[in-house]
Amino acid sequence: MNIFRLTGDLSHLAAIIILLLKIWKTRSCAGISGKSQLLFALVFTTRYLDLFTSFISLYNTSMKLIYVACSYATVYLIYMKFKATYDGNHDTFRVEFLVVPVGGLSFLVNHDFSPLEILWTFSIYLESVAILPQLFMISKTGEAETITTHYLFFLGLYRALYLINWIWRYYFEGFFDLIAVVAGVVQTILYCDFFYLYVTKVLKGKKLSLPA
Amino acid sequence: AFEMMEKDEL
Repeated sequence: MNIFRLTGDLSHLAAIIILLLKIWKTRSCAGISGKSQLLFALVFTTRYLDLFTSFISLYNTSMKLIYVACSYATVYLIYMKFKATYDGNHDTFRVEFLVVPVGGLSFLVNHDFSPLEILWTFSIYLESVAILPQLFMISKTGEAETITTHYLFFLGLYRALYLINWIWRYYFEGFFDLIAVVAGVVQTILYCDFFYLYVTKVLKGKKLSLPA
Repeated sequence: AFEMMEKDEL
């Protein structure tokens, strides 16, 4: 465990908590893509099945349980408790265009052709593109609440920190996971445009709105 | 085998 990995995990946790608190405090999930949140719940579910087969550490197990629980809580708030505030009309990204190719790819390119390994690979590939419905929604409405941009910032920062962690681990531990690294690079690239807007607008106190 | 290689990352 190095500092980049730890801050990456904490950044991921911060993102998840920010989103939950935003929805809970405002009693509204306006501007949030339920589809992205469903995809993240699917990502955590398929990735953390090893909770049943192996024990890494107390830290590892607790974080996995927290991520899974929070992602299901978020989905519950969006599709059940605060369903009336869910902006389904603008959440129109076709998720099958992500899930089907990603499913196919995870069968073709994986470390080992076993059920859990394929599901883990599927979750890695899916996570890299799971934010697209949310970004699509923002591009459609042309704006995002500031708290939503903080959520996206921490969510993007997490994988960027993991990239540094992988460079670190490659040099100091000889650890290298090509599938995770390539997917992590793709994932981080998808956030670059948003990072630019976050730094140039949100951090200067302006609302994130896109030119018409 | 119904298991995956050990993954220590989240």
